[in-house]
Amino acid sequence: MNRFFDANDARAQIAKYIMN
Amino acid sequence: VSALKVESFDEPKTLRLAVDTPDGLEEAAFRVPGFLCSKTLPPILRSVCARGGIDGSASVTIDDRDGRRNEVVEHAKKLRQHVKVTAFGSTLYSTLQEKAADIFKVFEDNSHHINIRPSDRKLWDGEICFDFHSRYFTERKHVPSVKHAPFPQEVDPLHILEDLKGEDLLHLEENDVQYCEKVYGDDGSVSYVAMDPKKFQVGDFVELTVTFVCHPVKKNEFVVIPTLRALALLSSELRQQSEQRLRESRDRQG
Repeated sequence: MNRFFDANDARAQIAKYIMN
Repeated sequence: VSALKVESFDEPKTLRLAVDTPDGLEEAAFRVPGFLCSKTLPPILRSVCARGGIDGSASVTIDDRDGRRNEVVEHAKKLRQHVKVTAFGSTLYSTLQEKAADIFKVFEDNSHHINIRPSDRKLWDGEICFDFHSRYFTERKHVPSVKHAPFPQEVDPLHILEDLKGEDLLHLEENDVQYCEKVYGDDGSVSYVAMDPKKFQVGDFVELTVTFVCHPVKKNEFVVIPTLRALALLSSELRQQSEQRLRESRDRQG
């Protein structure tokens, strides 16, 4: 993953997955 | 976890977790979401020397001259498709580690002969990660009456694995990993559509399906191995965004 990969967005995406 | 039962299977001799379903007893599978941070996936496209070990391309060579067949078999039976996923420090992975310990305990409570492989806490970039794999081959001596299943075209397009298996190794359905994309319909429906494994990239958001299988290591001793059964793409959006930003940054720098 390059330096522009957003870990905060990634954690949010995982949280959204769990909610679903 | 309370619904899990430990069932004994032959060919290959294993202990597996099962759950009651309306269709009968089925092997229990678990889903793990995460971002791909490492992968060794098909297709197998090139050959390397058996003695040279497995590099990132997971490729092999066929060389049974000069009595090297045993060496090749030892090498080939360890060939595997492998993924590592991270949640970038999300508390989810701490919870999943506890769940995995509970699952291991189900095996322990149902057998006196379970040797639990120490589950090292693995880190990637300083955060908890998980890795899972599935071997391409099963040794024929463990499944003497089972029929070999040809490799899928997208896994072994050049028939490198097929030619490698010889008389000692087999490819079974359970050696396969299902590669797919998880698609959400407008009506809330969920479906899995087959996808070429070469399309998966580091940085993709994926859903792994894994099972826990107990394999014999010595007489009456087993070891639990988490096994990869399916890899589904959930989204490549964040990866593509980061690649776009990288391109823009390079353009700005000329």
